[in-house]
Amino acid sequence: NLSDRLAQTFKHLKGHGKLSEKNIADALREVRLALLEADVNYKVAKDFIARIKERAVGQEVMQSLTPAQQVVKIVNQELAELMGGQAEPLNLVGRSPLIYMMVGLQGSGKTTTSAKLALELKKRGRHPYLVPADLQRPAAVEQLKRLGAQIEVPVWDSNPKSNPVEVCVASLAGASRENADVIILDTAGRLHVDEPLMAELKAIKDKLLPVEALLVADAMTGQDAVNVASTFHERLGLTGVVLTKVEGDARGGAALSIKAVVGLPIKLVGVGEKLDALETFHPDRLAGRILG
Amino acid sequence: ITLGKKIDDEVLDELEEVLVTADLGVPTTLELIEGLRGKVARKELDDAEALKKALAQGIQTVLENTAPPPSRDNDPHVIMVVGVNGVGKTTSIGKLAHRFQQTEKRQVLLAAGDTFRAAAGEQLEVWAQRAGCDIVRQKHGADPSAVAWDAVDAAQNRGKDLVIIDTAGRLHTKVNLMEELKKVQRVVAKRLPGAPHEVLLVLDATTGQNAVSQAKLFHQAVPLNGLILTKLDGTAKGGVVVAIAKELKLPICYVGLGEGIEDLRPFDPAEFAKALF
Ligand SMILES: Nc1nc2c(ncn2[C@@H]2O[C@H](COP(=O)(O)OP(=O)(O)OP(=O)(O)O)[C@@H](O)[C@H]2O)c(=O)[nH]1
Ligand SMILES: Nc1nc2c(ncn2[C@@H]2O[C@H](COP(=O)(O)OP(=O)(O)OP(=O)(O)O)[C@@H](O)[C@H]2O)c(=O)[nH]1
Ligand SMILES: [Mg+2]
Ligand SMILES: [Mg+2]
Repeated sequence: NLSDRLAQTFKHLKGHGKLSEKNIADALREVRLALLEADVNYKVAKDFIARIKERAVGQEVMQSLTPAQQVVKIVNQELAELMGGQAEPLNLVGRSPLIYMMVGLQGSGKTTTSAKLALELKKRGRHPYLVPADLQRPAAVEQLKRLGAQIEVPVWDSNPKSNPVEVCVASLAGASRENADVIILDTAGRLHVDEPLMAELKAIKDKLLPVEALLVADAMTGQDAVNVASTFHERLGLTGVVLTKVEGDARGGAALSIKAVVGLPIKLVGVGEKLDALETFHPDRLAGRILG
Repeated sequence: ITLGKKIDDEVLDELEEVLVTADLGVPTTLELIEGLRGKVARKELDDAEALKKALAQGIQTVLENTAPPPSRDNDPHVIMVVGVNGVGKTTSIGKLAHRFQQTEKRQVLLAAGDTFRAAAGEQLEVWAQRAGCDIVRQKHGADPSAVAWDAVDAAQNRGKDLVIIDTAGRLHTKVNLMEELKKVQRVVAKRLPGAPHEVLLVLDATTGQNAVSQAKLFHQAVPLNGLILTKLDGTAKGGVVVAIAKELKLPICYVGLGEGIEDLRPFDPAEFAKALF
């Protein structure tokens, strides 16, 4: 991990306080490699290293008896600052029924996360309602209906001949019949560069006025994460991110990149395929795994 | 970025950025650039454009120096499709079925080996209808190995000469799920010695360096014969396959370029290498 690699970089130091420019350059290279290996965006890594360098040539490292540990400490502090303190909670403020909208690339975990969210809200004493607004993918409506049945949450019976905007509008009547207070719209996966489909999402958002527009993003996303998140945010206006498949060994640099560039809070993380596998996001845990 | 520019540190930095941003990863990128340092020093590459072309050629060579995919003249030829969650396995199988039936005149039978995820069987069923091929399914929660066995059985009884087994998405780090995959392979081999003749790992082009870990661990569980790289119609470049080709010698067999049944193409190393820049 990074601590070991930095210790290695500095192990030839004789005495203390005499760090050379080369020592610092080597240390910064190790940090940069760790970040890029963890899928942190190239530019984000560059800016981050510049910040670390400023501090690394200061007293705290140069005068330290344990420079490697000092550098690790600085990196951890800077990462923590970047990721923000606590995770921001879900927005549960507003006139009932609250609307949540789930968006993102194909296969990121929107449908599964919609159901997980419904279960979580149910546990918190709410009355969630699921809306299958993906009329595109084979058996997508059926998928959400089955998940809803598993957790005993009502699901709108979307008309396959309709269109996603109309389905979302029509579902309000169904939600009202169930006395639902939170409606979760599960939309079809789409590319951020697909103009008509991004316009469709905008139309849904403008009509339904969700209090949460969540980007569901895969934790293993690479350098393209910033591109995807920025585009969805520019076109729609997002309120947060849910990172999925976090329980694997993906280092999750995409999360840092999204936070650094787009500034969106990561509200929740998916940690498994079962419907109870949803947790609050812990910024410090992510920092730890990015450094490896 | 490179037209008419002399090769200096700025150019090398720019090329490093292009390749790392394309998800090639730092080690692979540095190896490729280092590999050309000699030529640069000997002035065999005189400007940035020449260096870029040489890099593309280097990448193309790595992608071509892979094991040949297995021959498909088995009857039936059995293909097993694996990969982590949501990468595009089921959709790619639908596309492959269509391709094999249309252009290669094979009689395809699909095995709905994902008996875990909600509506997985229904999803593959739609693809079978679209491709006009048979499908073998069991009820939700059935043993995937049993479905695979049934499918190979049915193929032989019905005179189908190509079987494609869909499996549930699974993270490569989940030991019990990797064991389940090994069991499917063992059971299929028992039913038809030599099968599955071809195991393809599906990778999502938006995936970063984790794809290397995916390839390594899936390869350890069930020896892979090739890769399918999906979602190349997005903005991600899928450069991580270069590292995988280099380390595991696995060929990229097909690329997915969309959600329709025709959106699958054989992989072209030269085209892919050029598109990275
Ligand atoms: N391991 C793991 N798998 C997950 C997680 N969240 C979702 N999945 C799986 O990821 C796959 C894709 O999930 P879906 O919910 O269908 O994804 P989607 O975004 O709705 O897909 P599209 O609608 O096609 O865009 C499924 O196999 C899910 O079970 C998670 O946190 N961990
Ligand atoms: N744009 C694009 N989308 C794709 C491509 N291949 C698959 N998809 C989409 O990705 C999503 C997931 O595809 P699936 O085939 O369900 O993926 P899977 O690997 O079988 O998922 P699990 O079985 O849940 O693990 C669907 O929305 C597909 O339409 C591709 O090449 N391009
Ligand atoms: Mg979905
Ligand atoms: Mg599938």
